[in-house]
Amino acid sequence: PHFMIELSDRDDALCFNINDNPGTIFTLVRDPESGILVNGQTIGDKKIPLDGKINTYFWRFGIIHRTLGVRLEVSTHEISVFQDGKWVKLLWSDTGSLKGPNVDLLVKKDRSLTVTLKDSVKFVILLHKVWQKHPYHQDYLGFYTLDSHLLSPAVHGLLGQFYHGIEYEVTDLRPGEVPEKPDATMFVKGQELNVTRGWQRDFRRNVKVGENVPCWFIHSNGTGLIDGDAADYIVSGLF
Amino acid sequence: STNEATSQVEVYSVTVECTVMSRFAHTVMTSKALNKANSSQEIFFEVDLPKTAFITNFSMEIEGQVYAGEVKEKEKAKKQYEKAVSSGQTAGLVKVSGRKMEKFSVSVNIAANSNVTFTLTYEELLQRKLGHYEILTRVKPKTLVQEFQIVTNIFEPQGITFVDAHATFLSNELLPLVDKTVTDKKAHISFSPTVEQQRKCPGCDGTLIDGDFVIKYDVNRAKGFGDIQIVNGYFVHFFAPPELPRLPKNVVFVIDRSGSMGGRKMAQTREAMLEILKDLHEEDHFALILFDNYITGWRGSLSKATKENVDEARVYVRHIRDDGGTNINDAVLTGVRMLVHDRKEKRLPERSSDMIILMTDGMPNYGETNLQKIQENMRFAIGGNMSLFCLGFGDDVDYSFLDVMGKQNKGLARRIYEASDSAVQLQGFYEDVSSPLLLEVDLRYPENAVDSLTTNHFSQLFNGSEIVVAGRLTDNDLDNLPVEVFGEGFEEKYEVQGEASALNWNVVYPDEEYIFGDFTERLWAYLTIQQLLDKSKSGTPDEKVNATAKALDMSLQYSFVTPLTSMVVIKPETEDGTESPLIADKLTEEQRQQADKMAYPVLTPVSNTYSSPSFFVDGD
Repeated sequence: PHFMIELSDRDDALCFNINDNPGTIFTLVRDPESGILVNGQTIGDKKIPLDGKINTYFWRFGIIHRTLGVRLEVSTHEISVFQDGKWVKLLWSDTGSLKGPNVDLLVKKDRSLTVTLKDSVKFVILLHKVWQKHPYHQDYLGFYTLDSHLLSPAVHGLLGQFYHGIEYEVTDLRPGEVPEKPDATMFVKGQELNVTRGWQRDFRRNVKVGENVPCWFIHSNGTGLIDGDAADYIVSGLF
Repeated sequence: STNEATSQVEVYSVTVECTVMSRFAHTVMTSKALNKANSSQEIFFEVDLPKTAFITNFSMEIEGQVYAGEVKEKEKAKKQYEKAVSSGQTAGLVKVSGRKMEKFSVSVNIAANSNVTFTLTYEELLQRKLGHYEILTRVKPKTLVQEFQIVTNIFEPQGITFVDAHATFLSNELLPLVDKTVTDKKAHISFSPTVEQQRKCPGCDGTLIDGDFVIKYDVNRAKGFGDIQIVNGYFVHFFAPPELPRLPKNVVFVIDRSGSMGGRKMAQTREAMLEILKDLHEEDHFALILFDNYITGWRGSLSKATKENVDEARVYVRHIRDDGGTNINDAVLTGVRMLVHDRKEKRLPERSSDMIILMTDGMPNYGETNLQKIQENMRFAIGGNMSLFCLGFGDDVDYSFLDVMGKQNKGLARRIYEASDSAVQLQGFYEDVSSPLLLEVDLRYPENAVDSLTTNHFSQLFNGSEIVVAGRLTDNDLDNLPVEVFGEGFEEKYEVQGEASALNWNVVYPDEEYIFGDFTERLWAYLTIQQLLDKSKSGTPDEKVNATAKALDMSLQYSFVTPLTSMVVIKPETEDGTESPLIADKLTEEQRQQADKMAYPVLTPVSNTYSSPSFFVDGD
C-alpha cells in the first residue's frame, strides 16, 4: 500500500510504500490516551505477476475505541460494528447509515464507508472493487483520515505519528533516474534522506481513476521518515 | 413539471427541432402538457440552451390563446420588471446552468382539463473548434413523454465530412434509436424513443432521458480563398483552408503564484503546465515567468523547445509554490520585454507568432493596481505586435478586466472554472491557440459591392478553427463576388484571389423547400451584434457608445435577446386580475461568474476536506 501525508500548509506531500508478505497486520493509528486503535491486514495479488513484483493492499481493518466501547471490522466483504454490547452487520452492496450515540456510519453502495467516532476521529474507508475475473488483482480498501485533531499528542502508528505535523526540508534538487522524477535530499527527524519527486493517487473524488497528488517519495518502506522501521508496526492480531 | 408529487399533468409532447444552415443553428423547443386534474395547477417549463445562443422567441399557448414574448430595450423592460418586483412577483427567467448552458424557466397556472404549449426558439453561429462544430442539446423531461423527439437537419453546401451523434444517457438499448442519415450536403439525425424505451425499468415511471445530446460534424474545406455563400443580398465567407503548415510560436507563460493560488489551483496549474510543455513543438520557443509580489523566471530569455529544455522547464514547474501578492502589471510587462528583446536580437524565427499566456486568479494588489492603467500599459507596450491570452482562474478574478485586456491585444480571455478538471480546461484552452497557421489574415471584397462588413482582419488563424466574415451586398442581384485573401504563412506569404458565385438552391437541395431565405442575413446580424458587443467593451469611448447603440438597434430589429435587450413575457391574468410580466435576459460572463460565486458552497461541498491536512493509505 502507498501512504500519503498531505501537508496543506506547505502545499506539499510526503509518500512512501510499505511492502511485506501478504497477510501482515500493521498498526496505522494508536492513541493510548483516547483508546483508539486502527490496524490493517494486507493481501497480495491473486498470483505473482509476470514481473515478479509482489504488490500488497489492505483488505481488512480492525478499529477499536476502548473508551466508547466501539469495535469495527471492515473488510472487502462486509462491515461489522460492535456497540452497546451487540454486533451489527452492514453490506457494501447497500447504501445506508447507522447513527449511534458514539459512532456514525455512512455506507455508499460499493464505494465508501465514512466513520465518525464521537469527539475523536473521522475517517473514510474506500472500497476498490476489481473485476472478479481479473487474473491478478482483487478487491482492496483505502483508509483516509478526515479529521484527527482531537487525538492526543501521544498518537502513533504508520499514519498516526504524522497527525500533529512533521518538520522537514528539501534541498539539492537533481535529475533522477527518469526525467519526470527528480531526486533531492530531505532533512527529516535528524536524518538526511535521498528522496524522489513522484505522485500517488488520492481516490476520494474518483474511486476509479483517482487524482494524482505530487509528493516526495521516501524509499525503502519509508525508512528515515517513519519512527523505527516498518517491522516495528507489525502486530499479531487485528484487534 | 409541476410542484405536485402526484400531479395529474401529462406532458404529452417534447420536441427539439434544430436546423443548421451553413453553421447557423436555429432551434425550436416545444413542450405540450395537459392538466388532467379537476383543479388548476402550476406547470413549469424549464430548458437549457447554449450560452453562445441568443433567444429569439418564446410563446405560451393556453387553450388557443397565445402569449408571446417581446424583445425590448433592457432599460424599458427593466421598468416593467421593477414594477413586478415591487408588487412581490419574481420575474427573472434566465439563470446560469453549468459552464456551457443557460437555464430558461417559466411557470404558468393552467386551469383544469386545459392544455398548454411552450415554445422557445434560439439561434447561434456554431464555432469550429479543434476541427469540428458541436450542437449541444440538454434534455431532462421529468416524466415519460408520449411523443419525445430530437430532430436535427444539417445543411452544409460545402459538403459534410463526418457526423457523430452521442448522448450522455445513451445505453446499449437506446443507442440504435439514434437515426443518422448523411448525404453529401445534408445530414438528418433523429432520436425518438417510445414511452417504453424511455422507461428506466419495466413498470416504473422514471425516465432514462436525462443529459446532453451532442452532435459533432465537420465540412469539406475548400482550398484557396475558402467558401462563400450568397443568399438574398447577403454573403458569408468561411475561411479555413486545409493542409496549411503550422507556424512556429514564441510563447511566454506568465504564471500567478500568489498566495490565493495556493492548494489545488497551484497544483492544477503545475499539472496543466507539465502537459502543455510536453505538447510544445520543437521549433517553438518558450519562457516561464512566475509572479507574486516579485517577478521571477525560469530563464532570462525564450528557449527553443528542445527535449532537454522542455525537460528542464518541467522540473522547474514542479517546484512552483504559492507565496505573496499579485503584481500582474510588471509580470506581463516582463514577458512583453522578453519577446521584444529576443525579436530584436533575432533569436526568434522571422515568420513566427508571438504570444503571452497569462494565468491568474486574482486582482492585482501589488505594483500597479489600477486596472485601466494596467490595460493602457499593456496596449502601449504590446503595440499590436503580439497576442495576449488571459486565463482567469476561479470566481475572484475580475473577468471583464482580463477580457478587455485580451481583446485589446489580439487575444482573448477565458474563464477557468475551479473544479477537479481545471487542469484539463487549461490544456484545452492551450490546444485552441497552440497551432497558428496564418498571421495577419485579411479578407478583402470590392468596396463598391459590399457594405456592413463584419470584421475582416484577423491576427491569427488557428488550426482547427475557422474565420467567418459576412456582409451585405450593395447590388441585390449580384451573382459573382470577387475576393482576395492575404496572410503571413509558414515560409511564405499566403495570397489568393477568386470569385464566388451565388448557389442555385434548387440544384443543391432539390428535395427541400426553400427554407434558407433569411439564414445568411440572420447569421450576419448575429455576428455583427457579437462584434459590436465586444467593441462596446474594449473600444475608445466614442466607439463604445456607437457600438452599443448599433448593437441595440440590431438586437431589436432581429429580435435577439442580447445583453442589451430583454424579452418580456406577459403571463395570463391571475384570478385577482393582475398581470405578471416576466423577463428573459442574456447573461454576461460577469453575471455568470457572480452566480457561480454565490453558488460556490453548494457546488463544492467537499472542498473542506482538501484544505486540511490529510493522511491516507491506499493502493494504485
